[in-house]
Amino acid sequence: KSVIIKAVALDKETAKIAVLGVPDRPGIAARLFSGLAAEGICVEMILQSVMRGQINDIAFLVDKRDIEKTITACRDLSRQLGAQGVTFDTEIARVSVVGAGISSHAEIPSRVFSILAGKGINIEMISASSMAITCVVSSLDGEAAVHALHHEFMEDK
Amino acid sequence: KSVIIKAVALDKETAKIAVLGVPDRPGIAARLFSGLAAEGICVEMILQSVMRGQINDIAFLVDKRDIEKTITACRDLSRQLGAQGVTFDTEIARVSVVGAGISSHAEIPSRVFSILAGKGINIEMISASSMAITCVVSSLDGEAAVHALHHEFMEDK
Ligand SMILES: C[C@@H](O)[C@H](N)C(=O)O
Ligand SMILES: C[C@@H](O)[C@H](N)C(=O)O
Repeated sequence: KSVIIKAVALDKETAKIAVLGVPDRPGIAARLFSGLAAEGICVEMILQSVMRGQINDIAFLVDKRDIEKTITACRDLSRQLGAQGVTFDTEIARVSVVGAGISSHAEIPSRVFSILAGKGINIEMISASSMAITCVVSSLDGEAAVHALHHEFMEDK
Repeated sequence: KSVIIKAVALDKETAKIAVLGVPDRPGIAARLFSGLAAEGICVEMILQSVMRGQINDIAFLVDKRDIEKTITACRDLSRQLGAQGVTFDTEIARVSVVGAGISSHAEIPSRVFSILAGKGINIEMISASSMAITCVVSSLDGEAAVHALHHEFMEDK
């Protein structure tokens, strides 16, 4: 069962930014990320979930070192796009469980989330695909999260 | 440049579900996905973005064949968790641009989104990591999206 998990990783050098309430129509994401690319900002993870009304939030992670530059660019772009505003948080950590064919094992997501819940860790963002499950947690919880996940998936029982 | 893109893929056999307004505290995601695992439901992609107030939305994709079973399970779980409700959409398609080290190329996300914008395609959900950029679009736009992305990234110019 757990043989499909290849690694459990922690990234503490990351910060999250969200452009809130962008109009949900073609071309908006293109303009936002073209603006960021023009500043040479590499984006590590992008999340846009279901829309509410005719607006949507676009959240992403960048290297902590780029946070000032990214906030400035996003505030500009938010005004140009008619968004509601920009939020950010530098006190986060990203934990990832990486493996092959994760999505074809129904119990893996619930095991990942239950391990974090068992440690009282709140999950601030989730991005899961067939190759990895990534959770953003508080930077205070990063170490405890990666140790608990490593114990669950990487150590022989 | 485009040598890092390995594939462009289209999945039309997928449906999206969202449990809206779940309490944003430890253990909620664990209970939701434990409930789905108990029903043997494999989840293909999970997205939880930044929270608003003390609540959050958890959206995910399942195989279209599992949609009835998933809606029933989610309505039950939504009541148990004190969520606001459940929405779903079966008329979607998922297009993915897969490659290595995508997140270290600042211009790739903006190219993907600009190609779709150029075809007038609205992007309903986005999930991007270092290995892939996935966009959920209307099922009416799936073919046009994958052809335009294939032309941009896979064909010799
Ligand atoms: C919100 C944003 O993603 C918009 N739907 C777009 O297509 O650009
Ligand atoms: C919303 C949900 O993800 C919650 N924050 C949890 O940790 O379970």
